Amino acid sequence: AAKTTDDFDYANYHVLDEIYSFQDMLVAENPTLVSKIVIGQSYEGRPLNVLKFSTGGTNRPAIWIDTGIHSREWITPASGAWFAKKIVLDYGHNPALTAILDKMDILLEMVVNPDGYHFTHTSNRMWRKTRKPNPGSSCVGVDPNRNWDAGFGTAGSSGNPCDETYRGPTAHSESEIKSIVDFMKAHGNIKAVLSIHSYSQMLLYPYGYTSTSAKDQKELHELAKKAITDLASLYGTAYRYGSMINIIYQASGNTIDWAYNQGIKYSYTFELRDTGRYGFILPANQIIPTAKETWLALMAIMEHINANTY
Amino acid sequence: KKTFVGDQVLRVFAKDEVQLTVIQDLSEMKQLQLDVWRGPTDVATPMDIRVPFHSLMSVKAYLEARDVQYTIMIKDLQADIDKEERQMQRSSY
Repeated sequence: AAKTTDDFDYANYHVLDEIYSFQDMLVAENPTLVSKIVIGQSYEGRPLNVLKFSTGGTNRPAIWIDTGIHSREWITPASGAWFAKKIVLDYGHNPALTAILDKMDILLEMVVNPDGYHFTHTSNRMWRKTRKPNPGSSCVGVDPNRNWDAGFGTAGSSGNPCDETYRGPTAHSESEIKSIVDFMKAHGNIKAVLSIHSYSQMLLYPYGYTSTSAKDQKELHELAKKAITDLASLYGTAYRYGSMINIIYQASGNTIDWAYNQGIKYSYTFELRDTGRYGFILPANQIIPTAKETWLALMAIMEHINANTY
Repeated sequence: KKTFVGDQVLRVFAKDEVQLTVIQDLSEMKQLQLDVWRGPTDVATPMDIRVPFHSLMSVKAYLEARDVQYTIMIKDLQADIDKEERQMQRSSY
């Protein structure tokens, strides 16, 4: 096992315990910059860890980034580990990131759905949902990206527990989601929610549950264009961008619609590589290129937020 | 432990709105136990579906009978998963 975050193998996929160890190492190595907040527990009792990158102050505006909400999308927590290390390496060296962290905090939840992630490593590589049993059904789990209180229960999710897009019995029924909701509401100063999925190479903004345009659509659209242009500058990876309902499909109860409706203007979902050659089993040698190009897009968004504080 | 021996991932292309409806219908056929990796959204975007081995013949016949084009994106999913697992073990070792 890696003894330090320098030894951590960023070019490979890791089991949950290795990711948790990585988080603890990063905190221990960078005590003045990184701390770990346990915002709750998963259904099976695993901690829901958020890494907080902060240079001080109290209740600073914050940018939320999450990876690993759909457990089979392994590229997302793998990229999350790379992002975490990148932040500590670049702070104090990269002027743009330093300026962001001098004013704002970054909150990174690397594995939103740890039970599902563990299940993909031990029982079913293609598992997507949480692992809470559904009363009256032999089918397990809820799609955590249909469980949010934003158009919950409307078209764009399923009421059938056996479906991959089962929304759950009520909004925020899943502890993995409720914990984030409670944390964000208590925080009260989150300015961006960047929720990272895979695959299909898209950058999406609200809404997913309705075809009504978001009131900040113009700004979100322009910023998305800038972000994907920066992303493509590294390897030429082509992204599509636009509102979720227009670009991908109707999806009710999703993370960024909820965030946007809470007044968090900069709410985006990424769909990382690839175009479909590998789907959810993207080879490990693509982790670092994926993380590197995605980081450029994240930086474009974070710099814009920093320059346009609201 | 669930395995995916013989499962394939198909990439399905709709050439018009009629074919889009055809593949949307396909994705909703519960008995086939399909796992939609990327849903049918518009004509420009292909659908990716994991098809269990036992449903392969039915799905391919359904598509071919309706002149819907598809390619095999992943020929044997379990083979790729095994490869992934070996790679992780090597790295861990």
